[in-house]
Amino acid sequence: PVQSKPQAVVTFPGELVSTLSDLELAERYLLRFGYTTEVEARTGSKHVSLSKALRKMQKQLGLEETGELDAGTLEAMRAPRCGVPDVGA
Amino acid sequence: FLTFEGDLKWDHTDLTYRVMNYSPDLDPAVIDDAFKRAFRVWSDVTPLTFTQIHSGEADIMIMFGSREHGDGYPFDGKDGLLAHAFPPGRGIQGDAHFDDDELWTLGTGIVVKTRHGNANGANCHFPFIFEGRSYSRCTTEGRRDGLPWCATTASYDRDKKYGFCPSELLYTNGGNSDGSPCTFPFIFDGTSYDACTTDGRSDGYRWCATTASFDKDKKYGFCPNRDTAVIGGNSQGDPCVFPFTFLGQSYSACTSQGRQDGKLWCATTSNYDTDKKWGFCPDRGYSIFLVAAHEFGHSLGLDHSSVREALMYPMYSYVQDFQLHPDDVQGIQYLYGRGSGPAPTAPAPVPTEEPQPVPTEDPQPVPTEDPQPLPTEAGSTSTTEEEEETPEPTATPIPVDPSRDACEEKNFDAITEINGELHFFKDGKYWTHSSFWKSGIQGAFSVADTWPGLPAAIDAAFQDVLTKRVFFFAGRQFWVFSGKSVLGPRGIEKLGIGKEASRISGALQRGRGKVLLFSGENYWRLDVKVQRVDKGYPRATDDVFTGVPLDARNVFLYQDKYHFCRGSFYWRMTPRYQVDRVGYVKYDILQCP
Repeated sequence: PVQSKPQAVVTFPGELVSTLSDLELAERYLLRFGYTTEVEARTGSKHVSLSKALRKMQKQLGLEETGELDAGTLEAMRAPRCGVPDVGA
Repeated sequence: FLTFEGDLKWDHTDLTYRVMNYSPDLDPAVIDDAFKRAFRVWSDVTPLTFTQIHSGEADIMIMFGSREHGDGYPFDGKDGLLAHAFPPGRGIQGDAHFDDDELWTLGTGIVVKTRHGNANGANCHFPFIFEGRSYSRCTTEGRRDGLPWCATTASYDRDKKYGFCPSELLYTNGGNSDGSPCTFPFIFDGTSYDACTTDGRSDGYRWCATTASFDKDKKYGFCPNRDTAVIGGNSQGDPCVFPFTFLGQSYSACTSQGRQDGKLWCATTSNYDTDKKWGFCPDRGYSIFLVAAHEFGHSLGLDHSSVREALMYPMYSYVQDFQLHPDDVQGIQYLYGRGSGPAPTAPAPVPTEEPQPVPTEDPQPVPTEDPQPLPTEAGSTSTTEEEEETPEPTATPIPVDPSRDACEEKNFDAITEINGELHFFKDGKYWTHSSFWKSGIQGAFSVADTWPGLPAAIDAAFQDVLTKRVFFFAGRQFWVFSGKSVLGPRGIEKLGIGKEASRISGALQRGRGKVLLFSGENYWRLDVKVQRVDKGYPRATDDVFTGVPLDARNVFLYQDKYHFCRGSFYWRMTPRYQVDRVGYVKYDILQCP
């Protein structure tokens, strides 16, 4: 039946709602899968190191190498995957 | 492909593996079979062998777990990380772990394997008809003992084929009760339980006592998930309760009400409003076979590949008709050599970024990136009429050793009858065998000499009976030869075959210019003259060709009978769709000694 009243949106207990911003999600992903290190992430210009790490990830995963946190890159970061790092030990 | 730093690899080829525990999502037999097939992906192309052991320390220890599961690399709940594995070596090295907050299936929805009944363990068929009603999940209707059951065909009323569904009332997994079912109620820690519980455990697995008192007998087992078990939420593994009340309304099926992401959920008690117990309803899930094949690649020494179609690419994508990509084959053979080839070799001392494959006895055909035909836009001017296309040489001809014996081959890329003789194709070579001339097997011949411009590895071929033209298929491309002149490569989408077909595995010529093309578990009927598949296709192979392997490697027509090959065997079917023979390709068809 057509909704007679606007659909109520409920907060379900125990639901894992990611509170991370896109940028936090990206930083965590790049660190976790070896595209950047804690040291690199802390030193130098944040934007430059992020762009460099993003380009490295985009190259490894066959994405368009923009160095930007674009929709395709974010989608790839959210896609189900293997937990083994892509770079390094 | 990439190997791990230092080219970590096993120093022996007879590897062992042990499954430490099982996910409650699937019958352990289904998981064992999936792991066995996942290991076979690698043993098919290397000298490696894999033996399952059930106690002691194996090279590759396999476990399911969620969140922090004992190795310091926690999983992350549903979706996201699916699994991980460690490179070869002692202890935890080589082991593979799977996130049990995922729904493990074979990639296309829950697999409900039955036990007992009269269907020999066949999977449930949903929906099924029982007493005129349609059921899309297991039911206890028609029974007084409360055991959930299902039909294993579309209609119980017609076929009377049924089995019992996974449930804690039927059996338990693991534990110390040899699979005995739960006893309800049971006492644990002085409390009475009338359902499975996660109490007393930190890993979230649901368990029960198999006697009336755990406190006294300490007998227990893990509860298998029912087909209506929820994933995630705050009740992982508990079955949906239908009907349930939500915001004052009654629901008898999963709903996306209350959510903005459209995900289906249900309550695991009869009233969500009061109890707030809920979880997500089963979706397609993740293929334990595909994820395991990837993880075992790590266990053998392969790191992630940057080739999207490769198994070792880090992201998950479901493929129905799995084939190991040449990049994966090159990687694993770089470490261990090929199946009948040399023993494992010490890799080159200073591996470059792109390790040079170790030369095996015959030069590996270099897989070329064939010029991909530009996808035609819908309504574009290009039609399926045969366009004159100048053939691009897609592979440099491989020198073929004419003395190469067909009887040495484990299997073939394609088998088909051309000009009255059976042709067996493999890696740029082919042999012929005529039932008419008692001349035995002829060849090896070079494919490139006879059909210039074809890739070394093809998937299927057939000769059109009327025009005598020969069609070849490789991946999603096809070529049409009239003698030595060729049209193609063109994409099979031009024939009207959708993306679900990643490759064509075989063809059966029918009368009146029609040919059946097989891919995965489906087939299409091609009208050879207009070079388009007929409307109403694809159809499920199993619907017509019942009793033959649905993942056949070769399908061909020979002496008016249909042949479906898998492994060393073939299934022969009469035009009346009866399997009248199962035999050895090598000894019966090729007549090897």
